[in-house]
Amino acid sequence: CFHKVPLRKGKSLRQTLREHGLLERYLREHPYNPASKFYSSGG
Amino acid sequence: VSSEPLENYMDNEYFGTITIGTPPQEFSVLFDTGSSNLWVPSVYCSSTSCGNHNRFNPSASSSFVSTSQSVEIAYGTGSMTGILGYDTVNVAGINVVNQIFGLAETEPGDFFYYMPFDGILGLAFPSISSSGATPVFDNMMSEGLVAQDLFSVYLSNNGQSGSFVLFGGVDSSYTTNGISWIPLSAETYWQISMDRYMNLNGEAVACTSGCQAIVDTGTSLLAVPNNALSIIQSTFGANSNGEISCSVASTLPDVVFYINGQAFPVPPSAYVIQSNGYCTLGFEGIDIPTQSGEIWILGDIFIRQYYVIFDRANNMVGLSPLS
Repeated sequence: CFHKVPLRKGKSLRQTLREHGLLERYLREHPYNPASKFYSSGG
Repeated sequence: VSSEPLENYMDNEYFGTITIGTPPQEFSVLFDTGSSNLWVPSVYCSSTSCGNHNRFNPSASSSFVSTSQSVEIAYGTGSMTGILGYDTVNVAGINVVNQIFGLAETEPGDFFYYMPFDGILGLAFPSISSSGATPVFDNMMSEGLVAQDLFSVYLSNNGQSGSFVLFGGVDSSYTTNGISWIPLSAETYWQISMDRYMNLNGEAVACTSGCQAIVDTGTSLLAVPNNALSIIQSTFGANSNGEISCSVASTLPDVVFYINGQAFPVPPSAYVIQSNGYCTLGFEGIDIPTQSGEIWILGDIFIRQYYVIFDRANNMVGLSPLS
């Protein structure tokens, strides 16, 4: 009686932006900050 | 207004499918133990960027109930905005009726076009849920939809297939090496107390007096305080970008996280990332101000080494080594 969601592995946003030559522009306009979700959640 | 930042999801690679509404509308979502809200794009977002994703259409769902409460999804310097609504959400065959979720209405720019998933399903605690929205798993528990008040996550080491989130149970075929149970230090994120971090040759080099750690499927790397990152990079002989020589990568020892008196090693095959001929340590800097000490984030690099059980009934995290 398991309720299992299979997860598939895809390309990350970073990989895709790099392939399209957009990564530098993205990081310039949106400085990467892995802490941002922890700031905003108020935890 | 609730807020869900997106820019820190740029390295995530694992997604699953859920449906929302009657009849069901399908969405690819990131199952994120580091947040608590569910949101997906909606048909009210009409730009080209949103057009590359599945969008929820409330008028096509007979079970949708609208609200007037707004939601904001921060995205770098821009944001997606939308509204909160209620509908039936199906996750792994479990129908959660009257589940609150965010319907994104506007989008911030062309980058969103490339986001590999449609939305996010948060699996952390209600105490950090924006707008006080009840998380999906809390509704599963309160409605008695799961056999046990826990879920578990397996991320395949080769990253290609077999990864899953299991609701309401533990797959014993993944716990043959035993389960180490660790009590939570806070009921916000899946937060635990870490004793210390040991690097190379068994030397404690960071978190030496103890620190806090969050087990987060929504973070890809091992995120550590910036001062610890400098020390770690130095001990590996890495440059400030975390780059090391690929010729030595396979000879490196395990790094070890000591948690609740037990050692949880991570081998170099997991923490060294090889790409385009370069080798980089899978650590990134993160500074989160907190009263409970410095915070480390144990992301997918760590989770791929352990079958992780997120036990809401007992407020514990269970870790079972996968090799």
